[in-house]
Amino acid sequence: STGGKRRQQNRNRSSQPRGASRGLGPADYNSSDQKTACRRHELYVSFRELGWQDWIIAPEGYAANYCDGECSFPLNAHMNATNHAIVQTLVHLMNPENVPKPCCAPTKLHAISVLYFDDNSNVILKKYKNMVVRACGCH
Amino acid sequence: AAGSHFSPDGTPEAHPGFVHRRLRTHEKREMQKEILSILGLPHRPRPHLSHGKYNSAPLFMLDLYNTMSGEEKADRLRSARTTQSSPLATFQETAFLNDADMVMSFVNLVEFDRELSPQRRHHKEFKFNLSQIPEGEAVTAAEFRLYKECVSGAFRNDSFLLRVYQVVKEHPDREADLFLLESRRLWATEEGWLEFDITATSNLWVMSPAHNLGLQVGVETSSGQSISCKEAGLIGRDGALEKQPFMVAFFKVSEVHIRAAR
Repeated sequence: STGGKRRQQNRNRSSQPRGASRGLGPADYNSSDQKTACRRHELYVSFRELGWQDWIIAPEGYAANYCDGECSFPLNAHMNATNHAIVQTLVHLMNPENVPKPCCAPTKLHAISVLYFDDNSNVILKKYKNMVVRACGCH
Repeated sequence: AAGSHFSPDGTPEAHPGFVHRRLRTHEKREMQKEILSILGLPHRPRPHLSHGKYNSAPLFMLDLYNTMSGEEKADRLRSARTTQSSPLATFQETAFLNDADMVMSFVNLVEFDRELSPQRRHHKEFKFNLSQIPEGEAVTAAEFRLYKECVSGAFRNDSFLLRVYQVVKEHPDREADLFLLESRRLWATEEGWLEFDITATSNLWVMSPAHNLGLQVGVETSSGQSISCKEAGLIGRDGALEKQPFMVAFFKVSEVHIRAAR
């Protein structure tokens, strides 16, 4: 999507009067298509929905957050989680409506317990205490 | 959060406020990958479930899960239960549970009961596979559980001496070498779960799977007559699912230094 955006900006730039040095303002960011603005969504993931009820006994599912739309901050090799969070915080401050607040890394999650069958039909009840979000962004 | 709450009757309900909708195919794939990585599993387990044959007491473990997920909810669950046969977690198990990182209940691998030994002594065998325990997990407590029903008929006024042995060595043509773990006197009319502490034995099995030759249970009447477990009211694999024998072990990441059994 950034590729597309850059082409769009070049076109804008070429149509602007030369010498106008106008940075990317909040109104410009994602304004082109509100529907695809970067948003955080909440979704309940049911293990039954995944067809996993034959081996996961409990819980029935879990609450997940995920981001959708033009989230132009993919976390990649040259942008670590901290830089990612800083950049996203800045853009959020400029345009809080369109860009969700960052969930910056590392974030400790609540401990969860899961009850499930293993391959040998033994039952395992495991506490996952030290859960840390490995990715950073809006989810 | 795990995202499950309990309605007053104890059934889990969805997380309030989170959207329910059908997952798209790529979302499903992403979610499955994420969940397996969080659970530390290389692939999605494929248990072979058939009632009675591979029973590892899921009801008992669900009870422990509910206890773990919220003390007060579990109390409500307990008060809602009326059947005595449900193997509810005892106070001691709840203490182990708070301390444990993982709890496992195991399938009894012995498929065919050999009731009579070469010396015509009634006994029942049990074997559990503890070789797949993740590295670094140590057994902090382990129990072997049997359910006993009230006996009527010939032995109804009798008392029994029940013995649980660890099989130390097997011989093709004579009795196996046994190590007595516990002996317990019971009234024929007693009913309920019997718990036997097999922590040291389980740790030996985890550290040295070759020594895992299982357990044997034998019962005698007050006059010393060897009788079958069924005659003593002990439920076996052919009994109701929630009353079948099983083993449960509580694990903690190996801060616990266990001396090998002598």
